[in-house]
Amino acid sequence: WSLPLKSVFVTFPGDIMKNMTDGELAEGYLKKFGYMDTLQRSGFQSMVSTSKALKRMQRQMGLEETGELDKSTIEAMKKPRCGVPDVAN
Amino acid sequence: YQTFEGDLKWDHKDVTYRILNYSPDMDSALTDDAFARAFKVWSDVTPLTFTRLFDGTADIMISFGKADHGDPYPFDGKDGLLAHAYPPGEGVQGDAHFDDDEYWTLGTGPVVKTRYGNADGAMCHFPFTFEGKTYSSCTTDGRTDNLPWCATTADYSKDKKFGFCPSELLYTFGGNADGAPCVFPFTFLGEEYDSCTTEGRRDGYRWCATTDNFDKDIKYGFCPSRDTAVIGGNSEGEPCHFPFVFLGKTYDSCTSEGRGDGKLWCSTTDNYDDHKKWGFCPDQGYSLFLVAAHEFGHALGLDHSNIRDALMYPMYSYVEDFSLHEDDIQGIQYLYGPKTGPDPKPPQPTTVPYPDPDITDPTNDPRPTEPTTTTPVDPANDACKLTKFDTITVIEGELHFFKDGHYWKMSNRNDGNQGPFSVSERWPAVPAVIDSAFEDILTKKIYFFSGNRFWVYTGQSVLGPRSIEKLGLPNTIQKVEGALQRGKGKVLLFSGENFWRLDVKAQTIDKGYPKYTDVVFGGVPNDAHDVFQYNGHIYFCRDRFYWRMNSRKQVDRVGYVKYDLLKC
Repeated sequence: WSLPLKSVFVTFPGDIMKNMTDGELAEGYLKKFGYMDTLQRSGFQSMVSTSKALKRMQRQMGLEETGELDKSTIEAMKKPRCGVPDVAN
Repeated sequence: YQTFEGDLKWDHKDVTYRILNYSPDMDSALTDDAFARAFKVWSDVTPLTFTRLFDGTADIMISFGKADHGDPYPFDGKDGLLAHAYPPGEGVQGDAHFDDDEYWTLGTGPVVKTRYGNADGAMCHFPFTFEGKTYSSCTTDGRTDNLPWCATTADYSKDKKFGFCPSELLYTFGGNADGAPCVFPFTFLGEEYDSCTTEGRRDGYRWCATTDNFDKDIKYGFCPSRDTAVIGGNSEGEPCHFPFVFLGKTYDSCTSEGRGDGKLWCSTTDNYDDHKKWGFCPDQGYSLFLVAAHEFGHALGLDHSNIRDALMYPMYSYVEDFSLHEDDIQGIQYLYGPKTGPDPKPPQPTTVPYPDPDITDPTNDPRPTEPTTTTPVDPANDACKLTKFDTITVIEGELHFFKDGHYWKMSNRNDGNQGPFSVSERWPAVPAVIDSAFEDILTKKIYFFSGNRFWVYTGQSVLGPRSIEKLGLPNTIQKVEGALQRGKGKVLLFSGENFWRLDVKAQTIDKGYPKYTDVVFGGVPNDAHDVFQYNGHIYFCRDRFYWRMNSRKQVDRVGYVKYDLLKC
């Protein structure tokens, strides 16, 4: 068997969707849709607020409320959706 | 479902909309139709009507745009955010924006409406065969004028039905040239152009001149996307070029190589490595109808739902045979009430079956604001001789009819009513005239309202009388005329033309109340003197009649209290 081709990732000119890390994707998502307020928090506080925000998002989407950035949550964040926030603000 | 803070909604039923521009992905006639069907989703279940305006300011202004499209919420290229809309109100409120970096279809791939030809504007039929070859997209084969065409049936050779496909050589849309086709080459700012361009624009839309010199004639239009055109990327509207070279390898079809998100793309020149010109390949696309129906839900006052199958769920999912989910219906009818058919007319009695004191002499039964000694009801009198009760409610699963210190019971088990029983024997603290009562589902506590006071019985013990202001009701209320349990721990309290929602546990009225009864419960009298819940229906009583409403807030029956409920 030949070794699987090592995929080369190319940055395409004009491609708005940057290759983000899952953490960046999640933080942007939680802020954009109102689960987390945009003011910066530090260290421990930030972790607590992220976990709480994740749980709220998981509840809204009918996912298991783990408070973790698990696979199903990341997949849900990549799905096409409406731009209106989920948490009224 | 959720509504926006303060239950934002239109204060009129005849809502207007205007389509400000179109997407190059779909023929404007298909876009018009998709939006009209999306509005019909909501007008089918509410009293709302939607009228299209072609100029001026409409309630709902609809537009397509890309990335930063003029409001503080930029779109994000292909996929991701598809659209957004604002809740009802002035200015940008109520408007709906659609991301034109998406591929707009009806959800199942290219929708190619033909023009001219001999198929009366029918849609292309893919695949179709022509001279023994099978085509899954429009082609210029068989023609010398380079116009793309398609068959509108599976076999052109047999049926000879065809039409021309969207092409800038055939027509443009928008602009100021009334749809005239492009003229190539044309001059713009002294430069010559042989194809559509985005030059000179910030919104990324492709356009062309419809004369050979734009600088002189200033005539232009937007270019429709060909069905084979790529989406997004940096070559919007250009067709894929097959074969093409990428990282030294040759490709004869779209590929996801080089990307981490698995999306299919192609080069629009023969060599990506040299020219770096690319775009995403057409896929199923997003249903403009479904996304518009969702966004119009926002524009009418609905926020996102957490019911996965509801239209107002935030994520997109294609549904073939769409119908509104109960959650969406409850949400929109909470704001605007149900579709009002003809007002229910109570049956007009041909003869008055009983001497009916109430309608002959209104002074006969003045509604005391303060409980007074009651006019004695002869206990031998059965309930059938009365036409109007002080209140009707369900206690311990049985309908209770209260009148002047007595009550009758109707159980589901048998047809007869039992009574009269004395109120003071069972609930001694409660006055003879009770305006309304309800049994809290969770705690089994029984609340009695009379005038501006209320009592709460828990078994034999009683709390009260207390002022209804303790619950957060305004002191302007003369009396509470009806009570409707709404799910666990919430009760709607009716008075006059309004109702309030009581949080029983918190013992206080929820924010955002009162609401007008006839707005939320359309089709019932708004001066009902009694409102109660029974066997899954809501009953509004006025005089001897009742209006029955089902769970979809539709009035499904109007009848006589004494015949239908008391079984006289």
